[in-house]
Amino acid sequence: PSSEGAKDEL
Amino acid sequence: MNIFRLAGDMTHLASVLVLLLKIHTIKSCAGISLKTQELYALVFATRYLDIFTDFISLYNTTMKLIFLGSSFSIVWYIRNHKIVSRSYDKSQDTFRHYFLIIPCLLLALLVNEKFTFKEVMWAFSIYLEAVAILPQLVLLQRTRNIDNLTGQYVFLLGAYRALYILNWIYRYFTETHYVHWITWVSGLVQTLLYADFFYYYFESWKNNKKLQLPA
Repeated sequence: PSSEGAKDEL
Repeated sequence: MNIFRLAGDMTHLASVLVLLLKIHTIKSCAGISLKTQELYALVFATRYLDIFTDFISLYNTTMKLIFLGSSFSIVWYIRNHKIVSRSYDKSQDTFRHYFLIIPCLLLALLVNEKFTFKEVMWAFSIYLEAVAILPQLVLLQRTRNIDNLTGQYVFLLGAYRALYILNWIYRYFTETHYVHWITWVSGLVQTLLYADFFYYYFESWKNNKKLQLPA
């Protein structure tokens, strides 16, 4: 899911 | 991970270390806004709620712990340390940061990736970080002579998000479906808020003059 992408950033 | 994001994280880490260096070695927080430090502690507290539930990498967890630990200890230092707290000028640091928290919370309730507690808190932290520097910038305009460490701190803090923008551009072109309007728009607003500071910071560095922001 797209939100995973954002959550790997600090 | 790409070079832009790594450079961004290292720049962010450097800004925190510069601030800790200033407060811990010369025991002074002159020119530092406690309001901005409190907002940043809130940003990390609401953004890293998943620190114990979603393990991404050792790097990710380590950096989250560093940012959480440093932001809360800086707030503690300025508020409670007997020597440091004496150099905090409450009468100058008057920005009403609640005026920032409430709108960011409302916006997060309206605009988020999923209407769950964690996602709303995460969106809130993104919006709040975009405006968290405002009390510090207002304080800098009131501070006649900005010391080097304070100037470097604000510069590094602004530069890290500018590097993140390069990271988002890089990921947009190299990863499919990498689109995150919340972080992109907020990150752009955040970086633009530093525009005039960057200008005066660069001018003072070029002309080898003391950094001064016009009131």
